[in-house]
Amino acid sequence: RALGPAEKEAAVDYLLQYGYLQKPLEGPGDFKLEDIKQALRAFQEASELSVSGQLDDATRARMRQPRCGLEDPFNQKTLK
Amino acid sequence: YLMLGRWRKKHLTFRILNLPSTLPLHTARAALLKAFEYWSNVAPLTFREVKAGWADIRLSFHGRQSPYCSNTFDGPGRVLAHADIPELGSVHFDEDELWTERTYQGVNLRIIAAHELGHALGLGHSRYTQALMAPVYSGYQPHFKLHPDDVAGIQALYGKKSPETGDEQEETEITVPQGPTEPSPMPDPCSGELDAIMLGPRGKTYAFKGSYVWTMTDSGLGPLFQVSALWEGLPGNLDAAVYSPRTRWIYFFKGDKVWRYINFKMSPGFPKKLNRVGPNLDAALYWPVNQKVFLFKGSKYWQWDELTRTDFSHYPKPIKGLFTGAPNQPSAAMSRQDGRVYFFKGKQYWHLNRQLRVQKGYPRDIAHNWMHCHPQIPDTTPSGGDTSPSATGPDHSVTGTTSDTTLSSIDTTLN
Repeated sequence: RALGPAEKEAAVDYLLQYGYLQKPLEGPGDFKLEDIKQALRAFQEASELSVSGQLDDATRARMRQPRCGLEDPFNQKTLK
Repeated sequence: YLMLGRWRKKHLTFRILNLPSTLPLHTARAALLKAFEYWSNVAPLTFREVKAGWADIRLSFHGRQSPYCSNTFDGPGRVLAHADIPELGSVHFDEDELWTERTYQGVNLRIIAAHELGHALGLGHSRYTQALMAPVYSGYQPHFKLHPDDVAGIQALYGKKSPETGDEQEETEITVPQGPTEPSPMPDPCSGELDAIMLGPRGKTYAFKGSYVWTMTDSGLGPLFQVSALWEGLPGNLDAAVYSPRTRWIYFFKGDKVWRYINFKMSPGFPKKLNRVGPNLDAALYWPVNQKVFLFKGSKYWQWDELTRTDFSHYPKPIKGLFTGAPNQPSAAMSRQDGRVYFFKGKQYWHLNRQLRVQKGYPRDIAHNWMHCHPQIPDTTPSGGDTSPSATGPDHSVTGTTSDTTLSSIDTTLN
């Protein structure tokens, strides 16, 4: 099913809150789609999920799990 | 693992500012104390609880908003807790969670506290999803232990727990056959004589009798365990037991052998043979006032310093010369953190003050005052009031506390 804007927004908020997405200091406030996909891939890889860059059910379920409030250090660079 | 910072000291204080409403207070406290222990077991860190004033690490529970914390919580689920990195020391738990212990329901306080303490000690989130320091809570684990990545992380920050040092030249290593032994019948705490008694780590008081051990608190007795189920490799029918908060070592004596443990793990090279004090001791205690271990046999005692080579040429000395009014041949002995001493013999116990004199009104009945036994025949010995023993000390410390008393003056008195 197609995701609603609220679900997408919640996912972006999660990626932002836990350090997968970095808000650029300059330029427009919106994230590029490719930035979001890359952050999703990092989250999926760190969570041992199938790495698709898509906001699939497993990824959203993982984002709903209880967790620590501190940021995660995972991005493509640290994972590599 | 990821390192976010480190404390420039390894002996840290902590303070529990409040506790969750979903758990009994003693359960919540025990969970938090255990969380510290996971880290102090693998790194040369010690944690001492303070009940007032400033502490390096401060644990508290707050709701969605807190005037003292800029990070809000979000109600049940999602974010469970957060912590500051060194050397800030704040550890906060979401008070809206269902904090639990020893159940799959809710959120296990002990595991989450251990995770947050990992942050407070300088660890970031681990890449390993099975590690304690993984960001997502993976649920209650009845046999929880640190992941190798957690251990590697904390040891990268603070080093490995250093090999124990001590007066090991005093004893000779021996080998004891570890064959199965038939346990003695389960004893009745309300009758008979104790083998040994010990104020152990975290202020827990242990009573030993036959093959069994149990804990005593102000509210009642803990379940009886086989001694070997708690301390692997330790036989029953012990002569004496003593815990030293100074070194965190627990010593058990039986026959001509001594066993040494940290918590429930035997030190390498033990048991050893007792060479310089007599075999078949009656009792042992640690006296916090001078930080020495006292060993009792018959009408005599030895005073032993664990960390220096003790000159035993003047020992043993008469018990009555130091412990005024105490019985000879005690079956057990222990001291409290405030320096008060208790001797046990037969069905009675004696309470000595910090000047080591037996208090008025003693001996009294062990079963009534320590074991929460209520005989049908009224007990005529006085009990209660401020002279009644408290099975738990007032200052629960993960690694023990030490006295500020001037040792030299006490040593002069003793000698």
